[in-house]
Amino acid sequence: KLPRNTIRRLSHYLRCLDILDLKGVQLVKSRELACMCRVSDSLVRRDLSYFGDFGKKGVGYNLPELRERILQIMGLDKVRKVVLCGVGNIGTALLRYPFKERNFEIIAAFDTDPGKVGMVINGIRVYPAEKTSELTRELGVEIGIIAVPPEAAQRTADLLMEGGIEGILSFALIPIEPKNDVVIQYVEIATELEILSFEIEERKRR
Amino acid sequence: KLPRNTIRRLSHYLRCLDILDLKGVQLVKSRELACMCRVSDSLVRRDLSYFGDFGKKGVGYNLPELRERILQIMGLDKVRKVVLCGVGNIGTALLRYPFKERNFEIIAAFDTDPGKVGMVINGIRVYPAEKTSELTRELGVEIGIIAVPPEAAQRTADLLMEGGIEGILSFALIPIEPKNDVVIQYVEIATELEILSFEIEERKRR
Ligand SMILES: NC(=O)c1ccc[n+]([C@@H]2O[C@H](COP(=O)([O-])OP(=O)(O)OC[C@H]3O[C@@H](n4cnc5c(N)ncnc54)[C@H](O)[C@@H]3O)[C@@H](O)[C@H]2O)c1
Ligand SMILES: NC(=O)c1ccc[n+]([C@@H]2O[C@H](COP(=O)([O-])OP(=O)(O)OC[C@H]3O[C@@H](n4cnc5c(N)ncnc54)[C@H](O)[C@@H]3O)[C@@H](O)[C@H]2O)c1
Repeated sequence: KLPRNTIRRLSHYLRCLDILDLKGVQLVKSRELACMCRVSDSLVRRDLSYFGDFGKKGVGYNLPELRERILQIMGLDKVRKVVLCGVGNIGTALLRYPFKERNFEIIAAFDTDPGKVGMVINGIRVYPAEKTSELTRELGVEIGIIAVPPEAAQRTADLLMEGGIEGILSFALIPIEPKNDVVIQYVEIATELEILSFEIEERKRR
Repeated sequence: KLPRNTIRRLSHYLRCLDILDLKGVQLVKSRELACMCRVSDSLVRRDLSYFGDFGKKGVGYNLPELRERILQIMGLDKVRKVVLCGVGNIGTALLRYPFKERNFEIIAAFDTDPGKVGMVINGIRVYPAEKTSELTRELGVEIGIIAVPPEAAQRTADLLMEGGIEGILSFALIPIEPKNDVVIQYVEIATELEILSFEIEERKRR
């Protein structure tokens, strides 16, 4: 099994390759990627070596080929259907972000607030929350984003999992109990701020 | 140096202790915390042992004492002044979230858009971006949140660091070059979605 931090760095390398690709660069050295991503040259080579032998010593990596290969490894080379649960502050910000650039297509949103049902934000319609399972299954959705209050998170996850979802990204600060081998990933904004607070304290203690 | 994952789990234990504290619970066993946070009992005990000997074998931990101690370790026992740069989709969602519950007080926001300058969101006033350094220093701000487009992230970080900031939490998907020993933490929403995509692919490959 690949360490999660390697996968995170692959995503960072991909972003750097996008920037170089736009400039028409055809060859990239591991040293260049390392510098753009603020990691060591040997780490870049080690990360990429998990996936086969790309570069020629001293010449560098063929950029379009490397980029295509990482997109494939991450499963980003095909469109993934996504739904969003909870059209509040965070949900609204997510509906307005261009996730399509990486082949994530948010095709529906759900909310319990009757005042939000029927709205269309950035081309995405809001449906009533009780239709979550039914539409997830009918539309063949793979990923569900949870942006509901913590007390509604498990219930919302259950509705998505009943609809056959494969992965969940949750913003609610509460652990979700997975079912049927569903993958759960978290974005914990408040926790990141608390870790930052600890690190600042730590610097002061030294 | 403490592993970052231990600090992340401390934040999770704190959330569980908050829930139990509201119910008036006075004693908590490591097994209970482990169950609420979906980790093993031995991991809870190992994490807490970094900070001294809290619990008595078989009796459990004194909840108010343990909670107070973790708040102290994380530096959450005193108010931390925060500013937000970029009042767009993400920035607006952050201004509306009750960070005060953990002693983070957002006291000012900054934006380059003249249409946003002068607005007051959730009691927080928006100032022009060129005042970032001056007000950060004058108000003695410790933490800066960056929610500007990627191409403006380094410049915004430089303004915060010139103003004497101690830590930065950035939502922009670009590595920031730190100066004067400033701590930088990231929230990478798009990267979390890409990691989720990889994990889903991985499950299919097995
Ligand atoms: N806003 C932030 O900066 C921030 C920071 C940290 C954590 N979070 C977490 O992210 C989540 C979303 O936060 P927010 O600020 O957008 O909250 P919010 O209150 O603005 O929005 C929540 C939305 O979910 C809807 N909802 C409630 N129950 C539902 C259900 N069962 N099914 C579908 N929709 C439901 C509500 O009608 C509302 O529109 C919360 O769990 C919060 O703790 C947010
Ligand atoms: N919205 C999302 O779901 C999401 C997802 C992933 C990543 N992000 C990242 O988070 C950041 C914020 O995203 P957003 O969707 O809120 O963007 P946005 O475009 O809605 O908001 C950006 C705000 O920053 C302001 N701004 C621009 N330059 C500035 C400067 N130099 N100083 C101060 N303010 C400045 C703009 O006027 C605008 O109000 C971006 O870097 C984006 O890539 C957002």
